[in-house]
Amino acid sequence: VAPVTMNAFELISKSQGLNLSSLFEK
Amino acid sequence: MGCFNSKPTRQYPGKEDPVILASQTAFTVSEVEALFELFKSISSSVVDDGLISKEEFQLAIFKNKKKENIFANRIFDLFDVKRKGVIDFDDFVRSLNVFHPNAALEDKIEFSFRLYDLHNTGFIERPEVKQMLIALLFESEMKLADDVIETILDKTFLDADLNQDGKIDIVEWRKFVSENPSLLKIMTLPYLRDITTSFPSFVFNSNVDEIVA
Repeated sequence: VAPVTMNAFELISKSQGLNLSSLFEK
Repeated sequence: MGCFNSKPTRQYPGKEDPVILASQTAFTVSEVEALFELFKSISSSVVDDGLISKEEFQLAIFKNKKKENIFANRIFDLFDVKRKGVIDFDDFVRSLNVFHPNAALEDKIEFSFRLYDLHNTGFIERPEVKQMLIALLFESEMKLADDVIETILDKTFLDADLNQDGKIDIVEWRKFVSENPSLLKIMTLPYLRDITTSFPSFVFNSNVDEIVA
């Protein structure tokens, strides 16, 4: 995916720090 | 009297009655109790004090306590509802409630707005978005020239900042995410539907005798 075609928030939302599902992984 | 109860009881500051928490959230009493099992595990990972510190929160997300991350910090700050520098069980349940598949869309929109309003100004401002974008690029080891970053910001603010004043307010954000619903994907955790299956040990620690559906 060429990042320049994405909006900034789409890119930011890919941060691992925003992925709370990892809280549930033991 | 009480001589069999010699095991010291861990105190959980801010722990509300699961029945009350369930009545005020999308969770059932059993789900609140299952969340408590998760909370106990996270809050005891570094210091067993019944509270989640920033270090424990980052450890739970990254499985590596040395990792500093602007986004995990921001989520932590939003979960720390009482601004005590730690997350208690009440904060944990009420904050995760926004991520429940059944939570109100408006709550998800408002939480995501606050997430990106890094400096709590009531607006998502261009320098904040640039700061987050640079952090994301650093985290993912992706390199983009500054003019490319500016192009991404131009496009984003052209689409989202309807009155073109250089910042996004909550009304503009509401409209922007309604046109780009994938932006709210991070606001829903399907795991929360299966929390009792993930943490079945809650049954053995339940203090609720009978659960009325």
